[in-house]
Amino acid sequence: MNIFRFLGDMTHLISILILLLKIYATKSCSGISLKTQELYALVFLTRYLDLFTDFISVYNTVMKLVFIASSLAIVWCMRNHPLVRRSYDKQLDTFRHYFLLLASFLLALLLHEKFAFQEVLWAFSIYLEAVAILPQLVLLQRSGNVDNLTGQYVFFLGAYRALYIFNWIYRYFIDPHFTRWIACVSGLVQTALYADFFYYYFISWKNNAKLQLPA
Amino acid sequence: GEDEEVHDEL
Repeated sequence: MNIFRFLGDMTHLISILILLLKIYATKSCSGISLKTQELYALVFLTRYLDLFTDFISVYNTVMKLVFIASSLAIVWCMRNHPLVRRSYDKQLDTFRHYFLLLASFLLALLLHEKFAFQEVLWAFSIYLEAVAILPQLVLLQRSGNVDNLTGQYVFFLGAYRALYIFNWIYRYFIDPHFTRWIACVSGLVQTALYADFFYYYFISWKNNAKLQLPA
Repeated sequence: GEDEEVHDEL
């Protein structure tokens, strides 16, 4: 474990706590893409198949359980909680995310560390996570004004994988045999997708103005 | 075996 990865995991956890706070405190999920949340739940379920077979550390196991439980709880809430589901922007959340599923799965069949069930699904989860934010970013552009908690949520979500890039650089310097091309290239793509969001987030922070994404 | 790379990252 290194400071970059730890900060990355904490940033990821903070993003999830912000989303839970928004949904719990405002009983609303306006501005949140259910499709992105469903994709994240799938990312965790397919990535943490080794939850009961490979024990890495208490920290690793606990975080995996937290990520799986929170992502499923958010999807459940957005689908079934009477107040929350009413605030879901169904007519704006129209990104065809099934294409993202298919593309990630096909790529995982081609590019993986080993052609084994768990490894192909692990690669699938890596590719899927890289593009899972797209429905959310499209929804933000369509919904115009972004409320603070939603803006913070997306910001921390983007920042976590950026910190992981520093983690991979650090691990490479420590051990040149350490190569995680799949995770690293995918992480770069994932972070790049946030580029314009980060730009408008920085502008709104600098001008102390409301976060506005151009339509 | 040790070549079995375990994914130790979240």
